[in-house]
Amino acid sequence: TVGAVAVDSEGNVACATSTGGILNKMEGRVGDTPCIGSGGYADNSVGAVSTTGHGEAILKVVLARHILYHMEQGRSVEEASDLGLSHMKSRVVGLGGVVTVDTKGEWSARFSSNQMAWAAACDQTLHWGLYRGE
Amino acid sequence: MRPVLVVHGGAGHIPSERAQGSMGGVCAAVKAGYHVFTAGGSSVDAVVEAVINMEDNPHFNAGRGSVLTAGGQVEMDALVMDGRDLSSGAVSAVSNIANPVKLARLVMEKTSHVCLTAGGAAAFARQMGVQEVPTESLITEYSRARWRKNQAPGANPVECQMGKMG
Repeated sequence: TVGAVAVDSEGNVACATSTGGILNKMEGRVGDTPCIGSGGYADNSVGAVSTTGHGEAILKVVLARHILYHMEQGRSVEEASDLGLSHMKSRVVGLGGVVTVDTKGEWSARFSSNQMAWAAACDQTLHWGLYRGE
Repeated sequence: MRPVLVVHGGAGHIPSERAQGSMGGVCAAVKAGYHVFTAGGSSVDAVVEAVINMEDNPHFNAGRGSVLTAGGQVEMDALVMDGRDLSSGAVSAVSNIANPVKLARLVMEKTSHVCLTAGGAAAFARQMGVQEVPTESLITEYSRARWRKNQAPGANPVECQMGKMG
């Protein structure tokens, strides 16, 4: 799965997610990616999220919208992302990762699995990582 | 405020020999998407451009390089959402499309629906003049080798999915 979130100079946010699904899946199996609120969500009143990981788990907790709810309660992008991922891990034993941005340009790349390839461009600076702590 | 773009290339296991390709891929995608901003594009333009870049990169499980189904085929899903008016477009279980995220954006912009699936999505793609590609062009040696390796003879396609990442 691949995904992206963005906020422009006027605070407009957007998300996009695309996937081949899971290896050896049953024909017709659809995971979280095309489902609004799970594979991604974007709302100018809060921010945008794109998710990846155990699709069925992400669907059950509606992960992308769940993270934005935490941000509506005043949590930072990083706290909200971690809360959503830990909820998914404890509630449905699912692992995954998210990239999140808010309308002021704060961003995070967080994951509960062992690794997630990510990159961010802001203020003409490139950030990237793969393993925890990067 | 300066624009921000953040991309991910998936949270599943990346073998060490492919780590560099994945890292190079997400950096290339974020540059391609950010360039859209400098050219005056919108946030939707930027995220779609970044995802197209990764769909075309065989290092990622999307577009070319997608993992295979139990039957050795490709079935892809994609979503786009615009925070300005909550408009959204998605496609699911599409097979002969090089860039599903482009088709998802067309669903958002050219229909009153949010999601089109399988045969309906394929018919819509033809209506929109989206070129069909042979499934073979989406399958890489790596994805085929993983499919062969992962397929325990007679394995229940659902049970062997447990613990797999999308």
